[in-house]
Amino acid sequence: VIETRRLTKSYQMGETIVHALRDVDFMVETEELIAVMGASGSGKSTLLNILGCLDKPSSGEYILEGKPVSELGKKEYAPFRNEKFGFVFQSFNLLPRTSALENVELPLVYDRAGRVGKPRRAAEEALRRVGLGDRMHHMPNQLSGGEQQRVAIARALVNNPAIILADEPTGNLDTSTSADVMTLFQELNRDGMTIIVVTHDPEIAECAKRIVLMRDGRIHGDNQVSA
Amino acid sequence: VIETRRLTKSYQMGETIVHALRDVDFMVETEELIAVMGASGSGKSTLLNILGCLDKPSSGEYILEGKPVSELGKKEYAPFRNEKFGFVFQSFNLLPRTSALENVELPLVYDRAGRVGKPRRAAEEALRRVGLGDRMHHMPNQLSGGEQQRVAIARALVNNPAIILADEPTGNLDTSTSADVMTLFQELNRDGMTIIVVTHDPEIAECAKRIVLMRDGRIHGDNQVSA
Ligand SMILES: Nc1ncnc2c1ncn2[C@@H]1O[C@H](COP(=O)(O)OP(=O)(O)OP(=O)(O)O)[C@@H](O)[C@H]1O
Ligand SMILES: Nc1ncnc2c1ncn2[C@@H]1O[C@H](COP(=O)(O)OP(=O)(O)OP(=O)(O)O)[C@@H](O)[C@H]1O
Ligand SMILES: [Mg+2]
Ligand SMILES: [Mg+2]
Repeated sequence: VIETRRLTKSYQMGETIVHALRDVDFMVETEELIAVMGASGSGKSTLLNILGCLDKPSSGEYILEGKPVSELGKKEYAPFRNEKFGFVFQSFNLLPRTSALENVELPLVYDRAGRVGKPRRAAEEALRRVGLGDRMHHMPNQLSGGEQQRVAIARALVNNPAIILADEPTGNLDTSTSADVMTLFQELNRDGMTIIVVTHDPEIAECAKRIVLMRDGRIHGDNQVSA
Repeated sequence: VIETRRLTKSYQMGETIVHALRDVDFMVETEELIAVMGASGSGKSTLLNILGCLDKPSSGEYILEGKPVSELGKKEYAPFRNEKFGFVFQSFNLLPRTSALENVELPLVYDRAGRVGKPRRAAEEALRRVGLGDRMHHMPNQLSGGEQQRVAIARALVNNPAIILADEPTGNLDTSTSADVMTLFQELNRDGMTIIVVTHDPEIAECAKRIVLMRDGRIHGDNQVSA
């Protein structure tokens, strides 16, 4: 469902060039559950942002469900992305003046096909699944770090996307809550969702079916997890 | 050096009251290295914010170096806090339009006693200690999540505070970089700094000398780590 060929991403910083991604060839079949690990700065978020159509590569190709993403028109980008992906951002990206519930409902604003049913109910259900049934009306600054992270997770699932891209979704969670999140991802994966999780936590990675290691902007290792 | 008595913190949310802290009695001697653990929402950040004079309790007393903090005048609060504490925030709180180097120099603006020497040099040194010597001129949005976290750590150390309060300082760091941060904290502790680290990571907690467990706004356990 996802295929990248020789993907690179570079940033010009005055005199130096930062090579965030260098020649990344990455293939993902539908219904995979993949953990991406690697040192801080190795290019994981950069890769995830390109996969989620939030950023464009400096060179190379990205082919999603058989179509080259570079051929999408400007107007097609956002609806296409909102329909295909649920994204958990490394820094949550919640709207500050909006309650947890309204933040989670937001992707459903785009759901014009009405695939998901009543937005408010779907949002409440998603929040309950991450243990925040009693925090729905809190603003982000009235939530703990781990609660904000879980709102971001609920928002990623609410429109039942085909692909979830989660950037360090348990960095602010205790061991038990992290395990709950991974169990939830495993259930969603069994129901057909393709899931890519960037993580620093080996216990999270062990719950995936495949582990991809990144280093200095390259894919350094790619292994099936033995059951 | 730190003593709290019957500290409570509550928030009125319409009809309900959220009890973030309930009757917390917490004592810290100088030069301790303490890990605070507990489930998401158990009150760890709330406690740390009160200890760092960033927030006031709803009731109870906080005595810092023998003086009740409630007796500080409005004008004394900020300079007192900036001189005593280095704070690593759970969400980093970096200034977005300011480079990593300038963000780290910021606490030294308050250092009128000139205790630390040249601000720019101290800031460069702190950034090198966390492995960001080659990222000094990047803006926060040009840094990875873990790099931003390390800028926040460098900023907390730069003015050589007596007490460091670190709220989940390794949540976005890989295992090896996390271990480097903890080694750094252990060195600073041997040099006389009192350090309190909120963490979800058992490997970080094992590097501390004492582990405090929180649950539902209370201290649930408090144990010396056997060497
Ligand atoms: N301003 C606020 N208004 C209402 N409730 C709040 C506010 N700030 C925090 N809370 C609530 O207080 C509880 C404790 O919050 P705190 O941030 O201390 O948790 P924590 O232990 O740091 O959690 P985490 O590990 O997720 O960071 C949470 O359940 C949170 O929802
Ligand atoms: N806009 C930018 N301009 C310049 N350099 C950038 C920019 N964005 C990212 N970088 C650099 O690219 C590298 C890769 O960043 P990326 O965010 O992908 O890392 P990461 O693997 O997600 O790290 P972490 O685990 O710390 O989140 C980093 O070294 C970062 O400094
Ligand atoms: Mg990242
Ligand atoms: Mg917290």
